[in-house]
Amino acid sequence: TPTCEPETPLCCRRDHYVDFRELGWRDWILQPEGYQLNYCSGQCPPHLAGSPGIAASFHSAVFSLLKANNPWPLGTSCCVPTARRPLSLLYLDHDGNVVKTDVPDMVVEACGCS
Amino acid sequence: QGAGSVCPSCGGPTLAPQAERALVLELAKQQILEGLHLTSRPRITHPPPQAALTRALRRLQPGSVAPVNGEEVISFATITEPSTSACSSVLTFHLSTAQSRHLYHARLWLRVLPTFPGTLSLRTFRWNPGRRRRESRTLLAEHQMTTPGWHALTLPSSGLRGEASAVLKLQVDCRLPGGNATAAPQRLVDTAGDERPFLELKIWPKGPGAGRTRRR
Repeated sequence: TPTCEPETPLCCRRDHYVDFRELGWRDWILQPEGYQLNYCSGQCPPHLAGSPGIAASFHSAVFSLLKANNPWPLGTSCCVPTARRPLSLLYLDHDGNVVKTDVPDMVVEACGCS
Repeated sequence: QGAGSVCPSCGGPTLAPQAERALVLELAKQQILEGLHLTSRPRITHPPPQAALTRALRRLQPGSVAPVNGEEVISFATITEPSTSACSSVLTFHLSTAQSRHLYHARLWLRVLPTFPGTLSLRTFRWNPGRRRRESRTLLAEHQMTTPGWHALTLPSSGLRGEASAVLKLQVDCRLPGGNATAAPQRLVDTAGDERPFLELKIWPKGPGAGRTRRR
């Protein structure tokens, strides 16, 4: 998936690095120092429907359906996350205990058109 | 709003960079709190000493793997009541009720001082608050050790799990060779400062399906 450039109108991944110091949370989140808060944005015209950038076969299936049926489907295709990974956090909880946990699906790695 | 530029997703006006950054930071706070099942960020009034934290984190490093979405917890002994003898210490730990209810692996890390000859026997009891004095404690485990320094005492997690109170009180009694506990010249277990004991726990994942999986 392309990373969004300012003028990219099509579906892409917009990257933001969040430093926990900027949130004022470095006193209780011990590790890591920050994380990638990425999100998906951009347009999904019909010819891109089902093209998650990594599973072309799904894209070709949708494409042939589009051709077989009317070329302008009623539904719209949206730019959504297609690959995400967990974030491992080490933090102090309300009782001052040190907790290590993996938060699932925290970081968007790829975007695609539904 | 950016001058004249259009949001590529919805066609509306885009946000000015500062406004977008402020929105991203707010989103990050929500996402982290939701991911940790917290309603608000913890207010840390007594953070553990950095040296104690560093040593404990070394225990959590590679090799120790919590289950998917599970947790590993290090809880430092916060209150050590004035003990009756050099050979007995009472340690108090504060856990959240979820941690106390779903723990499945527990080790008590403590540092034995180099002041005893031969083999030292340590017995760990759990105090059951609220009962009559006679039944006030349950023996959890007994460990023998021949060297001073840090030791990890594996405790039965079933003996530590609790439904009601999230305050866990343990008593560590030591006995010297020949069983004479009173002969101990001075303290045998370090229970204060940066060398204070801590519990290393592994907790089952939270969330609706966790309990069912474990019962099955």
